[in-house]
Amino acid sequence: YSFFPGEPRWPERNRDLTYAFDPRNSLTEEVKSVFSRAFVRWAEVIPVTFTRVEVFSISDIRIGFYSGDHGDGEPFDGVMGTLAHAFSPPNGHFHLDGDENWIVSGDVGGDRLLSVTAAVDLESVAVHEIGHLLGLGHSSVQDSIMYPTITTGRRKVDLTSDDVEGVQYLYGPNPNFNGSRSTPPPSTQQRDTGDSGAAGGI
Amino acid sequence: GFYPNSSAIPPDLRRNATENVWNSFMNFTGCHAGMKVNGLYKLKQYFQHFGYIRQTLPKNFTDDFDDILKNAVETYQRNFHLNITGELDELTLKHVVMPRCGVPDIVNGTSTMHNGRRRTYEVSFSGKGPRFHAVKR
Repeated sequence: YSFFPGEPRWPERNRDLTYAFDPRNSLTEEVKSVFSRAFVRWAEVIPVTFTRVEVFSISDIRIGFYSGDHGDGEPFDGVMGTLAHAFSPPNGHFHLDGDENWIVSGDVGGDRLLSVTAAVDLESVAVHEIGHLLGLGHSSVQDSIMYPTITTGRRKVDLTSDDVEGVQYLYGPNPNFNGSRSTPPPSTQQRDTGDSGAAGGI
Repeated sequence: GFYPNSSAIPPDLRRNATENVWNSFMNFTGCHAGMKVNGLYKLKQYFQHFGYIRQTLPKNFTDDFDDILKNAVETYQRNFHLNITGELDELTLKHVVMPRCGVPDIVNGTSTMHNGRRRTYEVSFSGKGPRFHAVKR
């Protein structure tokens, strides 16, 4: 695991983070629930909560799908190539390439291969980018969530010990975290906290 | 677009998904320092974007396989546990063209990705309160 220069993290006084979606994307609830699941995976291991709000402009984390040049100097490049990017704390911007074929699997579960290689699993990318939003850089541990590349057609959403060690270095462990995690996380929880409590395994 | 599952993607969209914007890099397979290859400047721009070539260098790269590119390839191969040859072998390029996150692997010229693991082992005996620090020498 690695960190951004200066090891930025969300300050102690602001660990109950809010997130919202760019209203211009008109996302369905099904798409939004993919991000809820992704946030829960991180919230289970650190004392940080993520709450969805409707006011995009004032939320801590702002999620949007854009194509090509979208004003942050990091234009997207169409299908494949760069899939998404997110900024280190406390910036909170989380951008995804609107030209990708995003798979909103819905049938929650762990890592596996999707049948078609032209697809990108949205939750896999979301879990990775949330790691950046929390302050993690890229890792060279191939199975880790924070490994920069993803094989097309692959679903990779389970945090590895490398990811957990890194994020707990920044925020400490979730007091309710007992070393195991629920799989799958609840999909309909409006307030995404990590205390779903069901046992699971890394 | 969003699809409930991968088989719902229309065939024509699947086809163009294989036209990865980076696929042309595979044409550089076998290239090595000292060569001059048409279009190589694009790969240099790719490595600069992801932090393997300093941002301070001008973006109007040449097509020469120079030391700048060789160093970038070696660092990339080290980060991704590939054979560190400094040459554009097929495995390295297959990795380069994989879809990925847009955040650079190297920020401000420091690559911590490969050895980012901290040397301080933090052992937490409780969810809160003081933590026991141990430093490995």
